[in-house]
Amino acid sequence: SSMFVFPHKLILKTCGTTTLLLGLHRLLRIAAEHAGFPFHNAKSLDDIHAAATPYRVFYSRKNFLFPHKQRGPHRSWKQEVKYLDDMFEGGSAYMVGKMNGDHWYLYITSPRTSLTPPRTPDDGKLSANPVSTHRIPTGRASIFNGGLECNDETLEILMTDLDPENAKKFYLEHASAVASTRLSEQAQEARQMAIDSLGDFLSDDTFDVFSNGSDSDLHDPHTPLSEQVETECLTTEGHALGTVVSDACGLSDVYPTSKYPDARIDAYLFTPCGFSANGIIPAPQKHGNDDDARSTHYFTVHVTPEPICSFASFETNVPGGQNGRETSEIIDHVVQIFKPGRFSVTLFEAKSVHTYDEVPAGVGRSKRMEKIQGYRRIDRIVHDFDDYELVFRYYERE
Amino acid sequence: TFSPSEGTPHLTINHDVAADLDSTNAFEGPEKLLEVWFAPNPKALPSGVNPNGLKSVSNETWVGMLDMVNCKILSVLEAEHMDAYLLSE
Repeated sequence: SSMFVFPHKLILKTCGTTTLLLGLHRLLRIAAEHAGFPFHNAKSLDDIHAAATPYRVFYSRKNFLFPHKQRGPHRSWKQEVKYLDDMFEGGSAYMVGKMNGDHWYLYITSPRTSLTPPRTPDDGKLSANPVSTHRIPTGRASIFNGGLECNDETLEILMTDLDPENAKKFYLEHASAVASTRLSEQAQEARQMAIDSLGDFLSDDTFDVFSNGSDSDLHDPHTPLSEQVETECLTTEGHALGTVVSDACGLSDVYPTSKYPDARIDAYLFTPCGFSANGIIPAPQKHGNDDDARSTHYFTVHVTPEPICSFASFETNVPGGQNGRETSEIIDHVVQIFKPGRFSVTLFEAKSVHTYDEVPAGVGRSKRMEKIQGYRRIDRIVHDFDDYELVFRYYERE
Repeated sequence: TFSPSEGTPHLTINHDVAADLDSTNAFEGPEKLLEVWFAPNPKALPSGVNPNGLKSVSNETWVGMLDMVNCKILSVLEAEHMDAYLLSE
């Protein structure tokens, strides 16, 4: 699971049997109490029900594999919608994709254009005031448009039925073996480099003194002990192996440091299996430029490799193109990492950036996304709103 | 060539949780995604709001909310305009 906190918004993405929506009211309360965002459902913060009024709320998920195992309001989409409707005025719920196959649910509220309060569970009196809505219900990209963050787009790839052999990369046992092999190779490499550089001055026996530890030991025998201790303090096995998996599977190359020099990935490998990673991609600093605050982007990856419920997700708001990688390249790269049997792609983008009718480059990009190597595009569903487009695509292995 | 600058995010690990986490009983990947906006953009925070907005909220405060969600903080990647929390589950 992952959480991204910006000055003006919060993104929370949770897996398994988490009870995400049960934290929503606390989130609104924190925003009022700790960040100072205005609230309208109480006279003062002394009232325990006082909670910040959100500008907009967005909730989505793919259909669950085992809905009966979910807890709280997450047992069904109907219950989730009711929970949200009880909290907010003017929400809209959608289902996108095949009802009898993989589909995707979406709940959104319209941008709040006045300070009229939304409903909260304890706000019976004020709930009679409708939220002012001057635009039709829309999705995430309209947030950017309505909020002047016009260059943003959000891409989400949801992959199921992962190739079992490939999925082994996300098991602790496999990752430990890879780590061991890599350290052994690195130690061998360092040893060889030292021998090459010193030539005839020292014999091979000299190096054996330093390399008498087991090759499977996670410690590099050529690293001074003081440095090893320091490194151990900064990481855990889950984080260390997460980094190994991230490098080995190719995830670290999705946004390569050659193009995104300040990118940094925080990865974790769970025991006995499972993988999560967050990436932050700061854009080059533009001091004094108002665009600075909107130029830091993220991506996040979550993997459940067990054959009975194999799944991987990839989400990013790093804009495609613009001297970086094209959206279709990103999709192709990610799909080749996980090799799913089927996957869906949702792309939100503001029309001011890419309009299919008006910008030829957008048309080209759309065509490139139709052809993902090794897969056949089955569905393409477009939600065309006033100010943005949501495109849902569904693919199956050829 | 990788050349980190001042803008490179900073990582902090929560060893108390990350060191002994066992996910044997976790199942099912499809995530629930919640996105809550309190202003249209970072430059449009209402008056009276901390200049850093939600980023001014301490990790300890988020822990209480995440307990209700059944998630714990494994590590935090901090950047100037965004903090990325890696969570359990």
